[in-house]
Amino acid sequence: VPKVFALMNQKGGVGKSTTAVNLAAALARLGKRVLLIDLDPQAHATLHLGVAVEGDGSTPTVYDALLEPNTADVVPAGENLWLLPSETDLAGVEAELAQAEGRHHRLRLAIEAICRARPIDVVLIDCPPSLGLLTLNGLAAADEVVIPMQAHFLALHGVGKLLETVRLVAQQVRPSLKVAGVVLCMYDQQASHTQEVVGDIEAFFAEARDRGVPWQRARVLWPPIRRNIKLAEAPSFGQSIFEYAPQAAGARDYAALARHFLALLDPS
Amino acid sequence: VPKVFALMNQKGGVGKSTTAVNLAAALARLGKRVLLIDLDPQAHATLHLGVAVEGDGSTPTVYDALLEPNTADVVPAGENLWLLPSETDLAGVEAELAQAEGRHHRLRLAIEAICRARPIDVVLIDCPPSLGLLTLNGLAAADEVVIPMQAHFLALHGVGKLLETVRLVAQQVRPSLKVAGVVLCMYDQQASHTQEVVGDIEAFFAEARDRGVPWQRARVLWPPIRRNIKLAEAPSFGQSIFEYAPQAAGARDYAALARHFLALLDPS
Ligand SMILES: Nc1ncnc2c1ncn2[C@@H]1O[C@H](COP(=O)(O)OP(=O)(O)OP(=O)(O)O)[C@@H](O)[C@H]1O
Ligand SMILES: Nc1ncnc2c1ncn2[C@@H]1O[C@H](COP(=O)(O)OP(=O)(O)OP(=O)(O)O)[C@@H](O)[C@H]1O
Ligand SMILES: [Mg+2]
Ligand SMILES: [Mg+2]
Repeated sequence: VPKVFALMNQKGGVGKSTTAVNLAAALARLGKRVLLIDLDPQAHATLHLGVAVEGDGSTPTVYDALLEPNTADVVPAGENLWLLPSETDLAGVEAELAQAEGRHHRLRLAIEAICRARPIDVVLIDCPPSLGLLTLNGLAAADEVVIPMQAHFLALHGVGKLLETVRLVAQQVRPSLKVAGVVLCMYDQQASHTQEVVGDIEAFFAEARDRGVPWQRARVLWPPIRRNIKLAEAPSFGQSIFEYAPQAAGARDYAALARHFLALLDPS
Repeated sequence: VPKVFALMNQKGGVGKSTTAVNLAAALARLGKRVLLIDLDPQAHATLHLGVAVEGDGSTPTVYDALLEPNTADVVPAGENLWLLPSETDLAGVEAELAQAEGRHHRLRLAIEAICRARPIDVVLIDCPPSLGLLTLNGLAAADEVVIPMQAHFLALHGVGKLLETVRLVAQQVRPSLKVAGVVLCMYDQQASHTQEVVGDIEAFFAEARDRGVPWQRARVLWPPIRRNIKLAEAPSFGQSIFEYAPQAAGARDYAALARHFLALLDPS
């Protein structure tokens, strides 16, 4: 199974889906075969890539994958890019699986089935803004956690709880789980507190070094993704930033992030 | 009891708390006596106003108010402004109240008790980014719903579900509940799709006119609140925009919104 990254933050509207889609697209353009999993009932990543889920059930979805992992299937979303789409049924799955056998491991099994069927180099999971059963499946399926967040004062407050959840999952369900780091989204160079917040995050990770916690090797991933209108416009055209506005700052930033991300894929 | 407005949107990071705090502060500066209720376990409104909740339980919180409505109390947060603070205990209250008698009506009872104790002209409730028991208390306590949202393509997708929840609450718990309208937050005049999204929202409300739904009189509230760094900086100083940067665009926009909001308080 290829390396699996969960893009996770229980706080809403911080850039998870925008990062999942554009990082996936950027890695695909670098020649990596990428599986993007839309784990959110809001299905923003699915909408963003312009993938339509047929009403007759003929389109495989992450809902089907969670209920029947061994027959999980995916949809082509571009060159080198496959999507496991979401749809609103997914909101009910937490209740449906609440008492099920191995309910935290369904997504992992589905990923294994999908990756037996075709060669995949990297898996990205777009998590919903919550710490419920869906996100737990995302964490239990992952090798590393990437945390999209904004460099805002209030954003720091949620990170502690997020890391605590990662630690619990690592202890109870997936001991190898690590936090790769933070992607700074909607980054505003001009804001007076931006540097201060970035400094706080870096100091926090520096103090965690070699402490035996899942984030002991975490860092701020580079570069930050600047606020760029084009990134907010692309979803309404069903396109990644590279199709919609390849010259935009948002395209340059995600392309650069993807190049640095390759180092995470292959630490050797 | 004065008029009660619930600032609600289950989507995260759309501007609920920033609007709750700065609209409350603006109304207070216009001479209205305002009660702001922080209904979110994240307690961002409480942090934003620089109110510290003592560890010894001596500070009244919305948690106490939900468990014992008749003795609900509040904290002064500025001239003409009172806050019912939140704190992280609040996250547990949904479980604690899950089977309780009248569990949707606790906040309403608390507001009545608070407003018997002191003269209040308007109540604003900052809801968490969810449709759970806390938000249901907020809706069941309210006369009108105000929906902070961004003029982004993906933001339109969540509004349908939100309005459906309002309709259910109106049917089952509070027939008089109305949707006053939408506040456009982090508004970007330059973005190509902004006008299109605003047009979609206005068309939606126009078609709902006189249809007997809670949003039949809803509209886009004016003006939109432009994206302004100062609004994101103010919380780290524990101040509203009017104390932190009174000349900033964000201060002018929230002051103008408050003046139009007065018309909602007194439709006569
Ligand atoms: N760098 C950026 N510049 C401008 N707009 C952005 C940027 N990143 C994200 N956005 C916009 O901000 C909004 C929230 O982003 P996004 O949907 O990626 O967040 P999210 O964390 O996935 O949200 P949710 O918690 O609802 O899943 C979207 O409208 C998106 O288009
Ligand atoms: N007009 C604006 N300009 C710039 N930044 C803004 C603006 N409005 C809000 N922000 C910032 O955006 C972030 C999200 O805003 P806010 O906390 O008000 O949203 P919310 O809907 O209350 O979020 P949550 O769902 O977590 O409660 C905050 O860091 C805030 O400071
Ligand atoms: Mg998302
Ligand atoms: Mg908030």
